[in-house]
Amino acid sequence: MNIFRLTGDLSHLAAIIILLLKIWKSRSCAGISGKSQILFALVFTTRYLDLFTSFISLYNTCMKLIYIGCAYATVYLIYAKFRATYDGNHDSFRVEFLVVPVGGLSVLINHDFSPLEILWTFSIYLESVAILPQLFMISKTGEAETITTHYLFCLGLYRALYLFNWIWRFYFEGFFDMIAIVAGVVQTVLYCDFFYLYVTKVLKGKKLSLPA
Amino acid sequence: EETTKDKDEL
Repeated sequence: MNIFRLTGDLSHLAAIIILLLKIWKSRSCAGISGKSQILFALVFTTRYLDLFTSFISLYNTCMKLIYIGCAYATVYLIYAKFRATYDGNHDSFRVEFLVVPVGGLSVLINHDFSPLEILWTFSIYLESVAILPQLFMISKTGEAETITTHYLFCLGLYRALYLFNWIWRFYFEGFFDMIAIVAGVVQTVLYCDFFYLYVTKVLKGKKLSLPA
Repeated sequence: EETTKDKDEL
């Protein structure tokens, strides 16, 4: 565990909690892509199946349970409790275009051809693109609430910090995981455009709105 | 050299 890994995890946790609180406090999930949230719930579910097979540390187990629990709570709030506020018309990204290729790729390129390992690989690949329905929704509506941009920033920052973690681990531990690294780079690159808008607009007190 | 994944990372 190094500082990048820890801050990455905390950034991820912050993102998840920001989103939950935003929906809970405003009693609305307007502007939030339910599809992205379903994909994240699927990511955590398929990645953390090792909760049943191996114990790593109390930290590891607690974080996994919190991530999974929050992911399903978010999906519940969007599709059940505050369903009336869900903006389904703008959440029109076709997720099968992500899930099917990612499923195929995880069967073809993995560390080991076993069910748990393939599901883990699937989760890594899927996570790298799971935000696309959300970004698509923002590009469609042309704007995002400021609190939503804070959520996206923390979520993007988390994988960027993991990249630094992997650089650190390569130099100091000789460790690298090519699948996680390539997917992590893809994931971070997808946020770059957003990072730019966040820094140039949101941090200067302006609302994030895209030119028509 | 093939390194396997780290089960500790989230």
